[in-house]
Amino acid sequence: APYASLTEIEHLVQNVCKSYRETCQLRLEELLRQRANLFSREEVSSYQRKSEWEMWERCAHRLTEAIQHVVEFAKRLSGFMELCQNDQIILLKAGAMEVVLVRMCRAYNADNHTVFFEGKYGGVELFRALGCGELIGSIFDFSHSLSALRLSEDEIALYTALVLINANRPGLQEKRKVEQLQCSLELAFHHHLCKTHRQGVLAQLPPKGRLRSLCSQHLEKLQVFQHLHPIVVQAAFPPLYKELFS
Amino acid sequence: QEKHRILHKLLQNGNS
Repeated sequence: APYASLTEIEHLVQNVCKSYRETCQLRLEELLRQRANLFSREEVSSYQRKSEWEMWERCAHRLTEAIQHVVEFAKRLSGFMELCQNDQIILLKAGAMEVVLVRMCRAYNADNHTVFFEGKYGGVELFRALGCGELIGSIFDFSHSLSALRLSEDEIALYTALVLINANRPGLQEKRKVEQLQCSLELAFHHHLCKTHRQGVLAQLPPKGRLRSLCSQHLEKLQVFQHLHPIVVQAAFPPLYKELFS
Repeated sequence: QEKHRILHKLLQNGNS
């Protein structure tokens, strides 16, 4: 591995945590502070009365904003910009949504099963107009199980770096180089967990297939929506969202 | 490359 010495591993931990802090979109203190700020019954009804396409468009925009932060996270990760551009794109196309799903556990409140969305907290019912109750339920369940691990900000940083830098993504041109970076990040994550006596977390992280399955469900639902409302997707969805998913 | 125009652009921009 290129990061062999302890000092280098510690530098990598610092780099990943700093990259994450600079690109986490919303600070944890702010998300915790907002927990009492719940959507009223009327506001929830107003979301539920929106048309399916309007709600899809809103969610596509919110998701795209989150993904832009993940792109910035990737760019700051030591070694990422040294990969060839094909591989940078392969890793982001496959991993950006997965990173957003992991990051979402910070915006989820397990006490009342709500998530921070457009300035307030709301439950699954807020997203009813999307017409994908099963997908939304699965995403909330995922956040619920991840939030039970009580991951620290640094643990989320290192975990999401490894979600992104995955040498098994199909289509990589310089697989060896990605493998080396992944190996360094694994060392960094393990080192940090040892240092903080949190090695137990490793066995409790969700299997990779769970994130993959959520992303596939999202793509399937988008396909159905795009079939029914091709003009909405074409005219109103963010270009980056279309580039990644449609 | 054209297929990923926006991603290319985001990756080429400096850290902002």
